[in-house]
Amino acid sequence: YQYLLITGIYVLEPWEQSIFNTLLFTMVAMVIYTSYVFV
Amino acid sequence: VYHAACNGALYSRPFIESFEETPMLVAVLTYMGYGILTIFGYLRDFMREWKIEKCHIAREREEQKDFVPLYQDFENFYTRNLYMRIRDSWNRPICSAPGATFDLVERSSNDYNWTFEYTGRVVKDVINLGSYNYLGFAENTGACATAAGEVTVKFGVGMASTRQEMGNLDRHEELEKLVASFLGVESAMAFGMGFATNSMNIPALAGKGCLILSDELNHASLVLGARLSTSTIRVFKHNNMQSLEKLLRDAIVHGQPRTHQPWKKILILVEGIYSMEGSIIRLPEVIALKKKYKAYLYLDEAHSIGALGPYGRGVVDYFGLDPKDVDVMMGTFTKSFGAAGGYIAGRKDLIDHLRTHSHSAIYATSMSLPVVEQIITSMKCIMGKDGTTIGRSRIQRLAENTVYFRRRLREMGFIIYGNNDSPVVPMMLYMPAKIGAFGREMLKRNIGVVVVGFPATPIIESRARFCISAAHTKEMLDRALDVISEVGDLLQLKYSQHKVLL
Amino acid sequence: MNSRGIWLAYLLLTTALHVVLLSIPFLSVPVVWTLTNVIHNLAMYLFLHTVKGTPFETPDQGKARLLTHWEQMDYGIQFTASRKFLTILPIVLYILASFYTKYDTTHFVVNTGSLLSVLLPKLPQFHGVR
Repeated sequence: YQYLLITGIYVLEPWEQSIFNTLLFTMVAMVIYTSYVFV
Repeated sequence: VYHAACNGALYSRPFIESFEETPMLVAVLTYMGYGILTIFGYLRDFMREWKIEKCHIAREREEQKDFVPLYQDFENFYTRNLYMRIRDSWNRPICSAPGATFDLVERSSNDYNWTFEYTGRVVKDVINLGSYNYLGFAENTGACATAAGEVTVKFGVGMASTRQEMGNLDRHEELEKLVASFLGVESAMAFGMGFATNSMNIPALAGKGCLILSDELNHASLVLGARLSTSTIRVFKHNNMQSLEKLLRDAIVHGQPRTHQPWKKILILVEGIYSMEGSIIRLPEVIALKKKYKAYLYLDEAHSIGALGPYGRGVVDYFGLDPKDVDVMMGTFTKSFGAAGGYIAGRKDLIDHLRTHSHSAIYATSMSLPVVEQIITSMKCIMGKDGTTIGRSRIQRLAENTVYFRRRLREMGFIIYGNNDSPVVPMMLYMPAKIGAFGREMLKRNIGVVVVGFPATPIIESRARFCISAAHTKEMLDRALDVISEVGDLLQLKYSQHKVLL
Repeated sequence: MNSRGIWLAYLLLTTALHVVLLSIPFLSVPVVWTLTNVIHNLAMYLFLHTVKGTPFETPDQGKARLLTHWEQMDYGIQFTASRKFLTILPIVLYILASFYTKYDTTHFVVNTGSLLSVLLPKLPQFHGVR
């Protein structure tokens, strides 16, 4: 609930929330992977 | 940051006002939230543009495309893409008197608030923390309602003429005498609409060659009245006496731009209570400044009349000042008298001037008599002229409810804005999603609240605004406070870093 | 643009953009810096110098409707703190991008063009010019 409220996607429609979550988790995965490779 | 200004002669009572700063992390997360919603707003507009999504909001037809746009597309961006998503928290239909508790018509939406349907059910006995009903006169029983009912039967409701023609009745004159004696000034004039009392009368008081010094958070009716008056308008920081004195000094020293002629008139426009901030005007200092620089003072007591002061006579009474120091006393009957309309009071020559020059007196139909009766009865009750102490006890109870409610909220850790004695209590929410969530969660628990967000407030100062009433019993307030605390924990709203020691 | 925390939020957003671009496996560091610079300047040009009016109704009888965000800021007063901050930041980003691209010609031309596209509209001489 806090995640929905702080990002503001609480007010979005479900399909918009899916887009946002997909994008966010893709970016986070990329950052983690690249950091791992880099380190 | 607390301002406890008790500088000697000026203030007869402690003046404690606090506007705690937005925590930096919360501010950054708030911008992020608005940024994300704006990006999705652009996405949705793109889809509407390419007809991928049906556009619900009004738009020009194809044939109108070459004309001047009727619907300023970008100006509705927020309405279309942010407000629509959470607008079930606003404009809720009620089906009872807006008293301490009221009944809400339940409604639902299948298309994310673009359209609503009534479910046929009524949400009963919702505790009303949203309406302006400071002294609890918004009720459909009691002396006021009875008196208004009798007048309705006897005189009807319509006033088909203006004050300068046939619409001037003895009840109006009785009301104006009562208002004048209530405020302790020579004369008063009543108008049928609160907003118009400002916007139609300021142009009759100031014009070309005059200077209007206006607080930056003044109500839209004051802004409109100042603009219509064609005076020069300068804005000073909210309730900031240094800023006001600087403008006054510049005005006196430099006079009018280019010609440097002295201003014909300098009118200071302020409000008694700023309902969005919950702050009270520093009236002793404003009066000291106006005397020092020979300016006129226009005091809008829309929220403070009836709600402040040991006798309910507004912010002048609250600070124990002389009403004659305020040149133009304005106020409305909407918030504390359970009625509608407004008044302007002051010296007799001022009121006589307005009777002949005010737009409302010439063009607007005068106040409907049942409304006049409601005001007369409630005002007599406040003054104790009805032989009871109901008015006094309500004023007392409102003051106690206010101090109690504010203290409890602060103890819980919420950030509360404004003055300790102001019956309007803004509680900060900050993030855009929490505005809608707070309104919904509170209604789920049978509490009706008002939430306000950008652009009506600064982008990082979205808030809920509680309006305390004398009609609220302690049980209601405790119930409301428990629910606010529960929802505050759920939504993580207890941001205050100034934890109050219990 | 004066309210509390907005400069910090803007810096964090720019940093996040750079970190996300840096995480794309097949992009080299020079390309990432040039992309950061170009995307940042593109967004700045769009939001500050292209979009006109306000996304909500304003009580100024439509005065702001024909002004860009940059022209509306601080009621049009030049050389305010926010204006200086928003002018300096693209220059800092440009210097960093030039450094990390080892002053390669192609990158240099792209970055310089992008920087000029956000610097020129900020000049006081261009206030209100169409």
